[in-house]
Amino acid sequence: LVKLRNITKEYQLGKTVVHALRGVDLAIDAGEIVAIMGPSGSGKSTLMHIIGCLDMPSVGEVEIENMPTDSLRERQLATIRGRKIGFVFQTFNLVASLTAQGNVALPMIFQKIKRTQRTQRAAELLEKIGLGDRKNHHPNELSGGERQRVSIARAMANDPDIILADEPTGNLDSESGATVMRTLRRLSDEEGKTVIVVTHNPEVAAYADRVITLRDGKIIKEERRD
Amino acid sequence: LVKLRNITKEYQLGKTVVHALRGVDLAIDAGEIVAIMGPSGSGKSTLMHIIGCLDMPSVGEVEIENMPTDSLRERQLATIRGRKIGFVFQTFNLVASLTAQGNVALPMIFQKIKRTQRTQRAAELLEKIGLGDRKNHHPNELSGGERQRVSIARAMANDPDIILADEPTGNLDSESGATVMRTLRRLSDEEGKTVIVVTHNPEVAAYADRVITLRDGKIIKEERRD
Ligand SMILES: Nc1ncnc2c1ncn2[C@@H]1O[C@H](COP(=O)(O)OP(=O)(O)OP(=O)(O)O)[C@@H](O)[C@H]1O
Ligand SMILES: Nc1ncnc2c1ncn2[C@@H]1O[C@H](COP(=O)(O)OP(=O)(O)OP(=O)(O)O)[C@@H](O)[C@H]1O
Ligand SMILES: [Mg+2]
Ligand SMILES: [Mg+2]
Repeated sequence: LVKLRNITKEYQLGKTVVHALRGVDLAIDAGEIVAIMGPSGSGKSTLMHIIGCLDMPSVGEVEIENMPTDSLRERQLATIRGRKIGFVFQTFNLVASLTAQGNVALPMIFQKIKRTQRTQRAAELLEKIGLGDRKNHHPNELSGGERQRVSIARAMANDPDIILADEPTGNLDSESGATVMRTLRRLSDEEGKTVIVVTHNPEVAAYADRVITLRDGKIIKEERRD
Repeated sequence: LVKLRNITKEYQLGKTVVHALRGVDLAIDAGEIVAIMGPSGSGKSTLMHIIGCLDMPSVGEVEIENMPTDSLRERQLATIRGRKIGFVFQTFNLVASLTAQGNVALPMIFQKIKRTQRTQRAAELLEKIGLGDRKNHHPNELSGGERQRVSIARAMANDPDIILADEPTGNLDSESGATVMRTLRRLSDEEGKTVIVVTHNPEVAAYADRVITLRDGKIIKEERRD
């Protein structure tokens, strides 16, 4: 479903070059749960942004459903991002002027879903994640873990085939974290969705079929369950 | 050093009232490391903001070094916040237009420390936390965990007596997290600083002399080591 070949990403900062990713090869099948682990700064978020077509590699190819993304026009890329991929950002990226419900409904507006349907689906998604009674709060009226969960619900709004979750439980206690992971597990088992989770938490990695470890922009280890 | 009596905090949102804290009593001695744990939304960040004089309770008294804070003028409160307390925010709150080094130096400007001294101290603090080679990066050129560590270094800029760290390792791998906790441990053991850490991670709580558990705005458990 997702194929990355020889992915390199470099940033130029004044006179120095930061090698965020140095030749990463990765193939992920439909319905898999893959965990990506590694030290702070090892390139995990950079890799996630490239998989999610939010960023282009400096070198290498990305294929989504066998379509090379560099051959796609911006409009097709936007469709993939909006419909096929749900992204949970490490820093949440919620809209301050919208409520929790408004934030979860936002991706559905771009897919031209009717307002009554958006409002209802947003409310249900928040309910599922334990935030039913917080739907009218704005981000600044929510705790850190509540904001994180709103961004998780938002990622599921358009029922995407691929969910990319960048450290989705970093601000959650173990119980809320388990609720999130069980939800993602169920989306994968029952609905065949592909879930890629960046995590520092071995308890979260335990939900994965495969665990990939990055260090200094390279994959140094790959472990499979079963 | 820090005393909280019957602290209640309520938020009014339209017709509903959110009871974030419901009568919290807490006394923390100089040189202690205290961990605060509890589910997402249980009131931990709210409590930290009140301890750090960044927010006022709806009911109850706060004393810092035996001085009731409601008897202090804004100027004296600002001095406490600027010199006695170092705050690591759950959402980092870095200044986007400044580099890592600039962000760490910022609190020192308000304490009228000379520029050459600020620059050097900021560089040293970043070095200690493993970010020496990232000091010229802006926040959007840093990973999540790197931003978290910059905000930790910034909290130590003015050598405060009390460090309040709201989930300081939520975005860190276990090794970076251990480095941070060893640094805080040393500040407490060798320099007599008081450290209050909100965490979901039992490995972090293991560094504490005392662990306080919140649920629904109340302290439900207190455990002491030794
Ligand atoms: N400005 C506000 N208006 C209304 N409710 C608020 C406001 N700020 C916080 N809350 C609510 O108060 C409760 C406590 O928030 P707090 O941020 O202290 O939780 P927390 O324990 O730090 O959670 P987390 O572990 O998720 O960071 C939450 O349920 C939150 O929704
Ligand atoms: N725009 C940028 N310019 C320069 N360097 C950057 C930029 N963005 C990221 N980096 C660097 O690239 C490296 C990888 O960043 P990335 O965000 O992918 O790390 P990460 O593995 O997600 O880390 P964390 O666990 O801390 O979130 C980091 O060392 C970071 O400093
Ligand atoms: Mg990251
Ligand atoms: Mg919090």
